[in-house]
Amino acid sequence: FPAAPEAEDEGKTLQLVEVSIFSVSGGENPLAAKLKEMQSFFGLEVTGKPDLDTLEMMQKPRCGVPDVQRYA
Amino acid sequence: FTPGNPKWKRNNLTYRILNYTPKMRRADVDEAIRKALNVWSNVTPLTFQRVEDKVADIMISFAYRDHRDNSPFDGPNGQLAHAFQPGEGIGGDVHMDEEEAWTKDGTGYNLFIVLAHELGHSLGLSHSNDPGALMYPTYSYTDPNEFRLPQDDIDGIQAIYGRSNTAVQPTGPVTPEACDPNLTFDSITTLRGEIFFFKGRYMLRKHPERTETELNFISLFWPRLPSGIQAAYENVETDEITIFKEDKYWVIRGYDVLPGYPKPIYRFGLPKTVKRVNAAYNDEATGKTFFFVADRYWRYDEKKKSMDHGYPRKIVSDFGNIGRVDAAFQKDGYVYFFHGTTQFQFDPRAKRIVRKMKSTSWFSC
Repeated sequence: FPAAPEAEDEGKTLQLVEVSIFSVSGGENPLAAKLKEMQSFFGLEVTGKPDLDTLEMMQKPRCGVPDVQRYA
Repeated sequence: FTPGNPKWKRNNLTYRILNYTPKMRRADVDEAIRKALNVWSNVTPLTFQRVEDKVADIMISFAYRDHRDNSPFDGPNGQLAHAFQPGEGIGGDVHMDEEEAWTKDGTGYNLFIVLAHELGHSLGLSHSNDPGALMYPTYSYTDPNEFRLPQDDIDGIQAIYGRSNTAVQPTGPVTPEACDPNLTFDSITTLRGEIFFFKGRYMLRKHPERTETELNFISLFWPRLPSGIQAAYENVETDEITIFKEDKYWVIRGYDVLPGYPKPIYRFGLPKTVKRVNAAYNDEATGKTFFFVADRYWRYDEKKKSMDHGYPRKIVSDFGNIGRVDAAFQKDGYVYFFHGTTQFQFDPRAKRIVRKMKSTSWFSC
């Protein structure tokens, strides 16, 4: 909501779960690739990094996507 | 669409409610599910029949944390629900996070809205990046009584299952785009240095120091306000905005609609022949508010709380040929009037129009 700007919280960190399920065999960090995909989808600046706008979007209540592939 | 384009091979589908959340009455849960299914059956040839004691195509349940589908829920907020694409077994099933505050109104998370979204997945739709679409991934509240399936969702589901069998094809609201050259506004107001442009269910928000324009639902800030706001103005002194629709008005301070609202617009001193206000703006310097109705305008004294004498006056007499005023606001000493896709910059000191622009001039198109 429009208000007096507060100091941005530079200490926000992104807690990542199950990064290890992706095999990292060189090339781009798969998490960065996923973040870019997400940022592109939501019209955010595509940085591949968990910047504040990205974190804010990630924290919104949302529909979960079932991990069908692993379930199968 | 969901990768692989899964779809049900037949149009007559079954659903079963496996359990209920204790947070709502069973009848209200049943109603939310029925209405959510109607969202999709109203625009396609699909039909849904409830079954009780056998396996259905779409099994709906409330689940807690790890519920053995490799996609555990996460407690309150965060992920609200998920659903599986069409198919056998778990295909088509809907799981709702039991730990959410499910409601039938604007508090917590509206069950009908989330169910309707998840059922879209059950039928084969993936997520849309249209922020106004039902299939957009993040939650936003719409009054279920006012809900209309957006055109983006209609196009998506009809691409899978075809059009409705009704003679008159249903259509839905389209999300406004800031740089659409045909964009017009219902109303505009300043708010703490920003400018809010209202259009249907939406507000476009422009901060003077940011190039991008934000598009949000009005309900994001004010779930109690109606869509289609017809006039709005800010009173900087009281830090309030006043919102008009038809013969009612609301006063808002921050996130809150002040108690006792809506009230009739006639409290301002407008005659009963006035059925709606087209536009309004407040002059911070004088404390006067200007109401525009058809080809006339009134001037209201916010300090005295009464209409000034000698009004209404003809708009053309004092503001020039700006036509019908759709929206207006004052900023940095100028008044901006909107008529369709045209915007006029009016200098109240010179008492004349000094510039004519497109309605989208504020959006850095």
